[in-house]
Amino acid sequence: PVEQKRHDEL
Amino acid sequence: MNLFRLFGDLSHLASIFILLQKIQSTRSCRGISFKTQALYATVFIARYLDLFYEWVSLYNFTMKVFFIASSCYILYLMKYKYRPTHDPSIDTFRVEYLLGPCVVLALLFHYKFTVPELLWSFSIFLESVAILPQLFLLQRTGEAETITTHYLAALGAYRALYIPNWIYRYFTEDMVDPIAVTAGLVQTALYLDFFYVYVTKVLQGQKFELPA
Repeated sequence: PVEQKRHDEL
Repeated sequence: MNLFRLFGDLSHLASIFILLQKIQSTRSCRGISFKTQALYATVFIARYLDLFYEWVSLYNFTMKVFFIASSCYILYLMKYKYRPTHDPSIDTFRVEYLLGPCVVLALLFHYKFTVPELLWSFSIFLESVAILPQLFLLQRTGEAETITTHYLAALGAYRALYIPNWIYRYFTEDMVDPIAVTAGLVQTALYLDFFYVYVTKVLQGQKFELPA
């Protein structure tokens, strides 16, 4: 989940 | 999404439009470091390859496409259309001193040992120092056109606004991203000198000039 959240940042 | 990140992204977007406006209106890329722009294009391409296999949101997709396309377009403008206005003799920062350590850092610090994750890490580290050739050029010339300083201020504000975003996400989503946070702090710190002169001079209506 942290990984997914990380990838929503630009 | 929170307001800090939204305004950070908008600031990043604004910085690119200001840079394009500077180049088109003065019909010149004088005072802009080609090396820094090339590093940004590298950063975006390395980081946003996930475009092809991961869907996050329309917002995310559009921004990624825009950042890759605009950075390549700026390189084209500098390399071809306005080539005579670019003076490589003052853009002399050695980028290999940035690229090498960023490769090593990415190999040491990453979340997974896979190609996309290594490229992601590399892009985060490289982004944090990509502004150095530009700041070095500024230091050498000792002055800058006002519009160029607006570009730099908007670009610096973007990563600075990501810091409260990370603090906010830590408390609301329990998310911590030590690589991005460390690099983001370094990136913002590099702008502090510039911000000081920008606020005390440019925002007071004076020309951007560094003390001799």
